[in-house]
Amino acid sequence: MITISFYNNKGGVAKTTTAITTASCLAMGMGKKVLLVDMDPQANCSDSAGVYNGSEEVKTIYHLMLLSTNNFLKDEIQKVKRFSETIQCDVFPSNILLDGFQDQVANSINREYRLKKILSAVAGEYDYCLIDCPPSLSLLTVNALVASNYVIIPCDSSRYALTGMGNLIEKYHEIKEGCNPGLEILGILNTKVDSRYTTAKTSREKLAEYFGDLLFETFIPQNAAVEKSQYESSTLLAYNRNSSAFKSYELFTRELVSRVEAE
Amino acid sequence: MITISFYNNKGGVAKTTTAITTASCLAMGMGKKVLLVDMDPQANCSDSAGVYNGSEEVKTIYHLMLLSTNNFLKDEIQKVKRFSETIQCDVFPSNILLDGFQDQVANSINREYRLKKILSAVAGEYDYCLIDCPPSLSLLTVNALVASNYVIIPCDSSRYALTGMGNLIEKYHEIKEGCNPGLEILGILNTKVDSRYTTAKTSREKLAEYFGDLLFETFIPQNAAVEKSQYESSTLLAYNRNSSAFKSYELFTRELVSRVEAE
Ligand SMILES: Nc1ncnc2c1ncn2[C@@H]1O[C@H](COP(=O)(O)OP(=O)(O)OP(=O)(O)O)[C@@H](O)[C@H]1O
Ligand SMILES: Nc1ncnc2c1ncn2[C@@H]1O[C@H](COP(=O)(O)OP(=O)(O)OP(=O)(O)O)[C@@H](O)[C@H]1O
Ligand SMILES: [Mg+2]
Ligand SMILES: [Mg+2]
Repeated sequence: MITISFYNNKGGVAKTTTAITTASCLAMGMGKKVLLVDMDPQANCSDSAGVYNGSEEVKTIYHLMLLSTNNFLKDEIQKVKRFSETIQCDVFPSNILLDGFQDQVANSINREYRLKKILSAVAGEYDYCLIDCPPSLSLLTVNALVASNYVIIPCDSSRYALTGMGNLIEKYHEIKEGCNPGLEILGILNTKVDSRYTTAKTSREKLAEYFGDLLFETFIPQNAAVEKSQYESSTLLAYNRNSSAFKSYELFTRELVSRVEAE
Repeated sequence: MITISFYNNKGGVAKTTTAITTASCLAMGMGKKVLLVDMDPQANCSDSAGVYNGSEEVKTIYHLMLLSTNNFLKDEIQKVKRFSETIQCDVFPSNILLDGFQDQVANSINREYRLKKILSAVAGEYDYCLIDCPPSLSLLTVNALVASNYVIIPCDSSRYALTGMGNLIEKYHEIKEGCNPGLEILGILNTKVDSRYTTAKTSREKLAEYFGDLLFETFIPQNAAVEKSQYESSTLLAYNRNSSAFKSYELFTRELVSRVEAE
């Protein structure tokens, strides 16, 4: 199983949109077996996958993260795992309870390795595991990066996303050296690119200058179909497979797979 | 001094754009004395105000937050405060060091009241204090809400921002009952509204249905001038005072002041 986190500290750069659309392209477009993990307490990913449940009774990724021993892990995973009809993938959903994880484990040992342990219990069942991260470097994101082979950094055309990249790369090195030497940046994906504006061109040139080949060739255009599909609670694929955004996500997914398989 | 936080757990809804543009409208448009506090380690606000300094030597809001006693507080504040030529306000800038606050004070008493103490030391010098919050309910945001008279919730037209409002209001009640009984929601500001799309209309109708009068009459249109002004490192006012976004922010600022003064 190849595990990839979608992470950027900057909010609203399309981490969730990219994680869920890529999952549907891998599963429905390329026949891969995919697990999608929602590590954001906001649970936008679970919502779009049609598996969100806000009740405190339901078992979510939060309950798996609190398990400190391996006993019953496989049983507990079965209680959490949901199959999403929308994207034809298994999902570990989240809800707002996950916000309490950092405080719950404040004094526990190996806090950073909980998700890694969970995913190793299911590694044989999937080709890919995609993880959606919240817009902060909390213990949830650290768990995601420690459990991952790769990280993909969605980045829109804003000045703020660009100026934040320096700190982001520094945090990546900190986690790679401290917890997960195998972690690599698979690439930087330029999202929400509105070619009518000069800022989009400026941003893309700067990303290419700073990051060279790490910048994915494919970029995702700004496209109203994205927001509309989210309101219709369906995927971009189901909503409008001919939209410019979906076609770009298809190309991006192929570029992603060829980068992974080239390693 | 009236203290207002700009908060929404959802990323990219224009918290920073609203905090900095409103500060410039209050100071430059209405002659108010304004303090702007950057409580986001990403420091986008400090960057746009032209007072960002990433070096570990420089004194920022982080150093004020770590002070556990009142001795020297006034002296330390003088070392942190910067005057922004761009928005004609005093600013308490931040940088990435602020990310370490939560861990640094994990076992200290009254962790939630640090910012409140800092602001009460300067309350006599300003009419308004505006606080930009990060997209997470970390201890930094809790400090901002505990120190505030009001919270303004910027909300774009996305389904995710809408679905996240329930949890946001719950957290607000938790902080109001637990730490700051005087905290009120001044209103919900609909941002980045692109009237060409039905999602914008759907979202605005839903916000009006759920929140009634709390929804500000003024909404902020999607407008390329915003992102362009951020690249030019200037305010929207300086970049294009005739832009639709700036004119809306002027109206919003007047609506904000009339709500505050009506209380
Ligand atoms: N290509 C696109 N074109 C137009 N809108 C888009 C595109 N991609 C994402 N969006 C919209 O931008 C907003 C932010 O996207 P999304 O929520 O996926 O970002 P995020 O990085 O996951 O945000 P957060 O930081 O809150 O987790 C959403 O309203 C989404 O509908
Ligand atoms: N009215 C607008 N029209 C067009 N673009 C806008 C508008 N308001 C904000 N933006 C853009 O949207 C992006 C997000 O805005 P901003 O960074 O202010 O949001 P935020 O809520 O502070 O994000 P974060 O959650 O990362 O703190 C920025 O790139 C900004 O330029
Ligand atoms: Mg997200
Ligand atoms: Mg911000």
